[in-house]
Amino acid sequence: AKGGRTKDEL
Amino acid sequence: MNLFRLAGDMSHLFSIVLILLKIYTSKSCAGLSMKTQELYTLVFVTRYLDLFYSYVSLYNTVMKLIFLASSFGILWYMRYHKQVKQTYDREQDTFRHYILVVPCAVLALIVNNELSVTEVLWTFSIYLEAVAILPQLVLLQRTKNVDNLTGQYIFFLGAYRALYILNWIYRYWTEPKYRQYLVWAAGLVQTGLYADFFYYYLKSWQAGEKLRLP
Repeated sequence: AKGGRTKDEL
Repeated sequence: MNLFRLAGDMSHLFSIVLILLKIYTSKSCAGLSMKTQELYTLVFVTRYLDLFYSYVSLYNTVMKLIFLASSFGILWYMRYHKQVKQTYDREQDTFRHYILVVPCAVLALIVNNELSVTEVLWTFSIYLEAVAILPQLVLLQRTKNVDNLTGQYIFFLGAYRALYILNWIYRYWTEPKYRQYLVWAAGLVQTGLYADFFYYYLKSWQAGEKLRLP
């Protein structure tokens, strides 16, 4: 994920 | 997915079930802040736009849809249900949306991971979620007579954030690439807002009484 964004949390 | 994350999500889900149950069984939304519910709906809408362009898992998709649908459902009850809407504390629930929305929008434009529409909206939702409980806490302080379900609703919302912090700590140690400072900072602020509430909630619970705020 770009810039450390975690997309797998709600 | 680790147990802290799952427990956090379930706590979040449970808080929403509680609030729907309260509204449905008592046909009353007394003590509930519509401002907070509207802010949460805005949080879910701006964050879950990714339903259109990214897929993580069936679990994530279903949970996102539940959060979206339930937040609109709660708002519908508070605004349009014949009996429920009459129990809304309009005069007490005076917190202005823009006091929270504007600073969060400005901050999201300045501090983000990438200056794109979806990324800024996502960041905005992270900041807004952190403070969206404030109108509810203010209303709680004003009305003071907190019924059990409303107290439990806020308790489980707070527990959800606390469990997410444990999830972040766990992932920090187990996943080398897992670093999301922006989310952590917002999450810490959000959990901190509940500290005062937790203190009085646990004190009332220990004394075997209804929640009483000073």
